[in-house]
Amino acid sequence: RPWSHILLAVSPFLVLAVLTRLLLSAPGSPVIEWLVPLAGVLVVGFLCKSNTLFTVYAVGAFVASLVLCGNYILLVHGGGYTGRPSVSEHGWRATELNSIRAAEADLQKTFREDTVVPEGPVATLVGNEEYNHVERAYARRTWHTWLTGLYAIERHDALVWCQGGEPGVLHDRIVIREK
Amino acid sequence: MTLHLSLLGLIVVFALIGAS
Repeated sequence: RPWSHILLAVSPFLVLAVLTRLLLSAPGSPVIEWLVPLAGVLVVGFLCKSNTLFTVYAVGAFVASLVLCGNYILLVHGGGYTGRPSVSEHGWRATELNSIRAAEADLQKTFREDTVVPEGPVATLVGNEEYNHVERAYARRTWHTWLTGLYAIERHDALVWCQGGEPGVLHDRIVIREK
Repeated sequence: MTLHLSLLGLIVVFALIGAS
């Protein structure tokens, strides 16, 4: 079989690779989902003598690759998995920092300058139940991470906790505590 | 995830059948 036939058969996978890489930079992009079908087409292209069988395999592998890339997108956007653990964790820590800053501002509004804020849940101290319902998330490797590049997202219920102190020096006395 | 891994497995199995 001439090289051009095999190149023609693998080119849709390369287009898919470029598209997914460009469109899905933040939550991660599929790799194995187009690489395995592409490798399959190469193997069948070199070793299979029947042209019909080769075409059927190439088309089938491409359809499967489309489904796999689509499924990858659904998995990383569904909230259960992430392909870029460091990017996701950076986002989660930023959200936690926002809660801490908001808690600090609310505490400074609630307590006068010359008083000492007692230790306790910020929700009770400022009378805003939202501070009892924050979340702490982690990206965890699973048994298939080496293959799929996907990390499972583990979520824990948490609350904003104030360790007590003067209103002016609260910024490092407020923490996110898991329930 | 099950769909994902089984589809990848199918691609490999069919490639081995086609190559042999």
